[in-house]
Amino acid sequence: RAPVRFDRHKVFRVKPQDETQAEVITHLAKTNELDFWYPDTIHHVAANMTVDFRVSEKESPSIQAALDQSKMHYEVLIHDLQEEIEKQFDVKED
Amino acid sequence: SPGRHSYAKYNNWDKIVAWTEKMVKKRPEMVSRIKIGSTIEDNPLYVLKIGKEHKGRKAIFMDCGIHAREWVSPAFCQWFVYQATKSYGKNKIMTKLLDQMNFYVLPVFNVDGYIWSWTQNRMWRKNRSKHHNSTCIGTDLNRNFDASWGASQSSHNPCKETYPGTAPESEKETAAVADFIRSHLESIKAYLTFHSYSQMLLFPYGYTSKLPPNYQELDKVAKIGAEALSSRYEAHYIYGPIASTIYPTSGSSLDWAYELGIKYTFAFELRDRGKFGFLLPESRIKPTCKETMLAVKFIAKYILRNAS
Repeated sequence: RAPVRFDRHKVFRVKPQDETQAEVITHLAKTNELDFWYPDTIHHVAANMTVDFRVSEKESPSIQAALDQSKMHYEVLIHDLQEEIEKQFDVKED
Repeated sequence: SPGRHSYAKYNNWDKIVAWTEKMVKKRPEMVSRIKIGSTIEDNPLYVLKIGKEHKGRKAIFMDCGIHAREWVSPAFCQWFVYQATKSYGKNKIMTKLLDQMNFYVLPVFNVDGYIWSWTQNRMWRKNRSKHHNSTCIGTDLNRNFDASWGASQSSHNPCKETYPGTAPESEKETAAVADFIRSHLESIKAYLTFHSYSQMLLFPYGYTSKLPPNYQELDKVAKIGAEALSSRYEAHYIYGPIASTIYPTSGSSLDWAYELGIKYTFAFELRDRGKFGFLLPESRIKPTCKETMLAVKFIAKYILRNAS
């Protein structure tokens, strides 16, 4: 079995400003495969909380569009997760 | 040969096993390896006991790598063992600690998951247990302890990342750790568990917003621990009870150990706060471990002096 690759998977950091925006994330989690980094499940997402999640390349555009549409504050913490996975081994020798 | 182990790099499971053997051979008077159980995939669960053989000593139990993808956590446990043994006889505080107490260090709690995160899926979190009527794999070991197990909103769907298992201690890893701690309860005065991501120093409770009876003392220790963490590289750690500081959880090892009677239980969420997340570069392992060491030494000193 080949290892899972994360080419162009993105990690979003969003901060819902109110309950309506928190609901948007809940809805996105129902319709997309979001890997929550912080908090660890959708159940803990609340207004004014910083939320980090990973999303595949395929789902990124629709997520980004939904965040834009709801005027949610967000940033893309990681643009290409696979690149970061390879970059974590940055010590050549001890 | 599994290849060369390095404290400045992430080490796969084979290297960690070989390293445990090496530590015992190198310092037999101070390090011993105890097999406390095995995993569903039949990998051994090893605890390293650091300290000299004396009965009736206080002890601290530490575990790392309960969540597979949090790689800096096992790196810290290895760093701790190395520093403790290396600085014995040279560093005044560590010498005093090891002269008077023992440390039980479980360098990788979720061995199967850790191996999976190295070989198949870097983002894997749970263990690798199979479930009836589901093709989804794995249980979140930090939801599998008998502390208000299954009570939070964490789904009972095995496909979810926080699936708590079929029952408290349903997982071999959880049962092995719980049995070991129960059988050494007389000596274990503190329980420390190391996670990564978000830079926090947490204490009970996670399953309720109620504060523990010795809240003020835990808060004081955590405050100074957080100050120690920031003293070297100015890494900002926040501290407090799990439920209000991070988010509510049920079935956590920290709450379980506390309710078992270990009155000093702390969870470290190590670096970083989101820039790298679970992919902390190896070049940050050393600073992370160095600052964490300061907090652990402070807590250990406090336990030695104050825990009864």
